Amino acid sequence: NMISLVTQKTKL
Amino acid sequence: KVNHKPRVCKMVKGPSGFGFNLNMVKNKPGLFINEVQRHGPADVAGVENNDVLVEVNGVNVINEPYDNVVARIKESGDTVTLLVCSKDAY
Repeated sequence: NMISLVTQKTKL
Repeated sequence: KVNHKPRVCKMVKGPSGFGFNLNMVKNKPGLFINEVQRHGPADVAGVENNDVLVEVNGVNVINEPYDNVVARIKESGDTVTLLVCSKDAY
């Protein structure tokens, strides 16, 4: 599952 | 039917920003977009969930650190032009 591997996330 | 061609998407910032999230996945090159806000600026400009970000304002950001790319978009002001392509095409 790709979501579980997200290490950085920014709302733009 | 998925469009595999890169897309140039120019958008104007709305009340809640450009309307997408920029994400980095551990151990994978490239940054991808998700949580595209329905009818938001990015959506209207043609950005889709899971698109890979290739360029910001005509500058290739494939090998740029995540923080630099975020800064580029934030410093772009009220408008930004992104070159994106689908994950499969990338």
